[in-house]
Amino acid sequence: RQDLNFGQVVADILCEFLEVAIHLILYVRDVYPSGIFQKRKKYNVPVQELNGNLNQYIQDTLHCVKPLIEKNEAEKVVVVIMDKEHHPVERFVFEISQPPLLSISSETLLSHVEQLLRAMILKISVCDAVLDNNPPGCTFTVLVHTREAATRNMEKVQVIKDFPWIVADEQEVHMEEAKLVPLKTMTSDILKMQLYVEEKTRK
Amino acid sequence: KSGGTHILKPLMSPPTREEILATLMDL
Repeated sequence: RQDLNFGQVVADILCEFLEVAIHLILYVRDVYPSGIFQKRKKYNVPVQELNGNLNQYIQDTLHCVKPLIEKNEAEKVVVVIMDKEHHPVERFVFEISQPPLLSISSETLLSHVEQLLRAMILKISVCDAVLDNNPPGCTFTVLVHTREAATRNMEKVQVIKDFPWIVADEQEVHMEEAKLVPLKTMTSDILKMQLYVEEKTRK
Repeated sequence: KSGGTHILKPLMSPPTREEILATLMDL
């Protein structure tokens, strides 16, 4: 379709992927008890899905992030896992870059993207093999790194009433003595993405 | 781009592990 909004298509694909990825990270990194997850198939691979309040929270978060991705203003989406004292122990960084405007020519292109996202999901599902165990009682938050000053993007991100956004604290962003664990890079015509983990050396 | 000036987060925190478990107990 000629009238497809390119930015919207990328944002739809990416937010759907991020939702699956966040659920899987929370499962694999044992942030929530495994009993509250349900096995599902996405991208033709087994994934884990949450229901209830937690699922709603993740959906609301991504619904707000979507307008930034649509306008190519989100540089990174980061899932931060924090210990009981709210200090980050792991940061799953999705670094996003979108090429200049182009039209989506065929379904083959989208199917290719899906294959690349599938590979990324598979990599997340086995990432516990390369990461140290987290301490008990961890929580998480999702951060969005914007290309422009965050305050300029505040209106765009605040699309849900009663789901306000704020500028992140230095404490949640900064992690001392972290090592970098690259997980996967994907390059397609419509989207480039790097996924890596910053892991605190002494958790 | 150091510090938090380019970084946004939701004000509300997600439910904790304990809160989720408490909800399950109530069911």
